[in-house]
Amino acid sequence: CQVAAPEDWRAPAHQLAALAAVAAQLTAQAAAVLARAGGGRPGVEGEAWNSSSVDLIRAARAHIALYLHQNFIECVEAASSQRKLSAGPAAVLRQLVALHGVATLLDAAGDLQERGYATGRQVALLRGEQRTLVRALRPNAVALTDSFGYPDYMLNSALGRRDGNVYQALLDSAKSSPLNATQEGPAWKPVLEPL
Amino acid sequence: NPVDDAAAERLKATFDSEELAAFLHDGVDKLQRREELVKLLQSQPWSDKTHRYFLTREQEYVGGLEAAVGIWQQMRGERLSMEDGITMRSLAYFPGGLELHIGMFIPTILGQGTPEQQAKWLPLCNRLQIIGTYAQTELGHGTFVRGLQTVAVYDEASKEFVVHSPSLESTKWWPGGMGKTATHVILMARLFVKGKDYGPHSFVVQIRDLATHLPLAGVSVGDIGPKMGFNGVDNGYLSLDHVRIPRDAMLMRFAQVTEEGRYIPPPPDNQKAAYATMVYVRATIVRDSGDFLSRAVTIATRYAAVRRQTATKLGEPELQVLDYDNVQQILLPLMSRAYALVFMGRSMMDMYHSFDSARARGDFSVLPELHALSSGLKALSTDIAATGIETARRQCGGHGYMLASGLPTLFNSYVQNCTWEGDNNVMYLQTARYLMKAAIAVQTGKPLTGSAKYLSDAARQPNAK
Repeated sequence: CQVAAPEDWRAPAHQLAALAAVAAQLTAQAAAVLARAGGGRPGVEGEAWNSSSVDLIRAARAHIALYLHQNFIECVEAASSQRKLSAGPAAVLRQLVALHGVATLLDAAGDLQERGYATGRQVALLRGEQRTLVRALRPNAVALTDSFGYPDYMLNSALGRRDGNVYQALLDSAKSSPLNATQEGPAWKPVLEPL
Repeated sequence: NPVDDAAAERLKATFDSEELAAFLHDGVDKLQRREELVKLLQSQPWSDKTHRYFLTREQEYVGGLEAAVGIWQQMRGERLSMEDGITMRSLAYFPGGLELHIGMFIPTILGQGTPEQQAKWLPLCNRLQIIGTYAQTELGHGTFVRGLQTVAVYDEASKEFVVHSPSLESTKWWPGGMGKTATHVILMARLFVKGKDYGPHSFVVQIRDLATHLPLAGVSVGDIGPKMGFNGVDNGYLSLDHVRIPRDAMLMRFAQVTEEGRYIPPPPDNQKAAYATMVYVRATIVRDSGDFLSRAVTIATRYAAVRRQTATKLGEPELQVLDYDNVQQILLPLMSRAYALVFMGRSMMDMYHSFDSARARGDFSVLPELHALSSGLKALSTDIAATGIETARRQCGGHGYMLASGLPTLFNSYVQNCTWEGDNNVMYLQTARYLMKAAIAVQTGKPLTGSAKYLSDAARQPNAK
């Protein structure tokens, strides 16, 4: 592939080309396995199909991973170009898109190298770019959770509360424990006292 | 902590999170309405979450049903919209015995019943005078619907069907209120008319007496035991011993059996039309995958921002866990996956609506592509979400193991999505079938369109095989 510097991996074109290459490779590989199992004829039913399912599933996953990322790119670009979002949120979403592409490609690092689409050095650049993107997004981490818009009531989580007062929330939650209904607890007299 | 970390984090942000929230929820008014519904729910005893993590299974079952009925009554009493009801269900998130009544029983009657059958059943459904669920899966038969053994044999003399479970493995198993809550089921059974097997068809079968709620004669029904999660919804088993049901219990909008025992097959496009329901269900699964992963990421990220562990130098404040390289390298890619799924869910719902409009015009041209995508997306999105929720939980250290964190319940109630509505591996294989057909088309020089078009491009590369 054409990637020469870490930031090249941010480009949607590079990301989509790499994901498409992986998906095409795995599809071709699955088709070859299926054809061999079928005695030279690729069929989509029967024993040959069943004995090729590992390769077929890998191909399907790669195909859908490509589609998922492509959709993410298109949605964010559409929202931005149609001015449904101002520059600030659009820029952060683009960073998330880039990170999603990089993370998805890292999942496929072995496949990228297996057929020679990317070299080991290019995969190392990919890993470096993930680190850079994560650092860039770090200041917005909590704000990005706020944008999901979950009220505390809905999350019902002592750890995930918006005000961050997590330890008080844990102790408040403990008040509901039936084990705390008495100071000595439910087992002391019937079980432990006779000892 | 020496500073209010939650507030400090929000000051660091480079964008307006409220603007993005409004965009993701289709407007500020939707968010405001949600806040109003939260207040309404917090004022009701049946939606109080204070003790939620201390409930026994039995309390969870009863509480889930109380919450479902509570929402139902609020909607009727306050004349709230269906959208409000769905939002309240999502906010309260206390799944109960009406889940399948609302989510599958009523839609199936609407989709597969004749106008007469709809007129008969829907008023009873809407007044909760009957509670329905689905009865498709059998102990020995899941995703492979054509393998179902339960039979419905038409008796021309009495003009009735005799429904029967012929073997142990044909015992219906349905974790959706069938054991203790439902009075009626949509039974999937092999239709036999004059000795001929016409394969699985749908029948409305009453299983419990409406006055006493006791099982009817010939019906063995009960709860098969606790599940990994979702325990507010009982886990039913059902077997039938030559139970007689009237002819109009067969849902006959498409295929029909006449009084004299003549089978009228469904029109050719019927099966294609039935895909619309399947695509809709899968679209909602994709949408929910983004929702559930977003919840987990929200919890883990907020906690990592206020949790501090270990000072790098003596006398300095402990570090925010979110500033550890390993933590942020896990949580932020997970955040990107959550956002990708949220956008995919929105697109998937748009795709469904677009297909539904085309279907109304008799245009089914996008069906193969949509079937392949909806199958694969169902599988990949639920895989990502289930794995991601557990990854988020692990980032919370020991506290993530507590139910009070919200994460174990989230995971336990979510992970079923990887196996229901088609096991994920089977779903991937459906996508693979489409891909293999595309690959064969490429080999024979046919041009490809749609999501697999890149295979044509790949085949044109100089070193392509």
